[in-house]
Amino acid sequence: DCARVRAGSREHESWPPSPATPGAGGPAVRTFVSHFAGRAVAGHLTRAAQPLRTFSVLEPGGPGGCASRRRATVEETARPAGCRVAQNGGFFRMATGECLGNVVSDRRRVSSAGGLQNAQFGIRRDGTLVTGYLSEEEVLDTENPFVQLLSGVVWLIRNGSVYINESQAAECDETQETGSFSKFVNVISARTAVGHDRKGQLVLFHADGQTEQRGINLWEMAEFLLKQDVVNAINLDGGGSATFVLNGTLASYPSDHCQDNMWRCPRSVSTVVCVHEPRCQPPDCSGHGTCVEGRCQCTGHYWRGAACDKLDCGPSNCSQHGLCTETGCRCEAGWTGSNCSEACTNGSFGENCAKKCQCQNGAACDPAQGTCTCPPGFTGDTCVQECPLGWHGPGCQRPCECEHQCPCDPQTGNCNLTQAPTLNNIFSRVKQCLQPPEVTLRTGEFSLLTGTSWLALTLALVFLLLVSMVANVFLFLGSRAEWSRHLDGAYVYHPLQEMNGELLAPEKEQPGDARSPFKD
Amino acid sequence: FGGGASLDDDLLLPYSRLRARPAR
Repeated sequence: DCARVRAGSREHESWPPSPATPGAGGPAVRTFVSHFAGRAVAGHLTRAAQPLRTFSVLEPGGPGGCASRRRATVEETARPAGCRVAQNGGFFRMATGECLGNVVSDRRRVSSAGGLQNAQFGIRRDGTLVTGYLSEEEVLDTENPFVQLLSGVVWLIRNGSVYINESQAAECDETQETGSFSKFVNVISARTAVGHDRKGQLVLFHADGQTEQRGINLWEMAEFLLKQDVVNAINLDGGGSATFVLNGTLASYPSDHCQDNMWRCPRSVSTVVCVHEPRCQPPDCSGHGTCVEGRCQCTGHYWRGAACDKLDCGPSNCSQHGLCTETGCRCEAGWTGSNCSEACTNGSFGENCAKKCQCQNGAACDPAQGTCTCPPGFTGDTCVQECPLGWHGPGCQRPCECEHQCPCDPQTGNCNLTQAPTLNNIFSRVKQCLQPPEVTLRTGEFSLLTGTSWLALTLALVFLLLVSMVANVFLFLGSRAEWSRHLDGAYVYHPLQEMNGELLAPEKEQPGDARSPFKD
Repeated sequence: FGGGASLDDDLLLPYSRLRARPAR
């Protein structure tokens, strides 16, 4: 019924989580019968360590209970949830079963009260305990969201002091009307409360009673809690709603009557506060581990953190050259190794150095992209092409600066060519690019003739060679004809004889005999 | 062992049901 606050920060206390105590054990339940202004009142005080892991706000009958406006007894809600200790929780509309106030149950935002200014108690994701008044903006915070939250009426204790007077003003005390709120504060009845002590332990309080007949009022309850070292606490639903369940069994004396008014019956209420065995946050360990006794044991080699939601590749952090993944360092292009600390070598580049460099002629290969940085005199993607005529230097980016547009050394840019020009060059520009006679010879150089002279001499010698060849051919052919008449074989001497004009018989030529007088 | 539903007869309400003011 009070004004709602949508944005901004309201009065509340935040208690940081306490370090986990190994082997802390389950909840500690204490039973009491104490005297309040001469009245004997029975009840229970429960303490639970590590509330982030051991405390839950439950919807009536399980998840979806508030949306269904379901009502259920504390036993019916606590038993299937495995609660070691359970009590009734927030307020509800009796006629419809509507859950009133803010409700966050096991990281699920069940309902938002739009900034309703009644006492709140909750636990944030990092384990911070929050008590007091909250705006809607604070309730809906996403940076460190509430994992458990419920609303009560009256902030009993704030930072170790009774805060009831301030609460009456903040939570819309109708002092001008019938004063029901004041009566609510001062009447004796069954009461319940939730808070925490200086050790950061969750505290649940329950006292049996019946409105205007038995029990305690809020002042007495606050004083009792102060003596138990409670630092912050809020009042929850009381009267017939007050119920205490231990290990799934009713362990208090409800004030509501059953159908047979001889007996007392627990009321069907809305939300329930539950203390259970330690559970992991989140319960599934972010899908990267298993929950063992309330602690996540992360799977794989690289998942870390209480929730197994952080990747850790070691102190090197992938040497700033890679990304830590669930399978280890994924290196950037140009780097390799388990820690991405080794640059690609041996002519390789790219991711995992899986590609081979294609650079030629001693060009430098970029380990990331594989691009080639050409040495002087070469160009192209792989530096395999020589500089075109007229250009020199790395990448052939510099024009030759020689007279008559002569080519220069592709590596040094020197106009005095150290290598003989190509054949094409001779016939196109040879006359201009040859050294002129007036060029001063440098030390160590010796030249008797100019380029033209050498050309003339060469042509003359070629001519002579041709002439000599022709002459030799003719001589060869002529002498061969003469040789065809040469006798072959041993010579025989025939003495001359007188023949008186007659031939001797043995010397008469045979027909067909081509004997020559010069034969033999 | 339950005695059935309770009668909801021990009501302890912080605000009177007679209040008809809408939420501010």
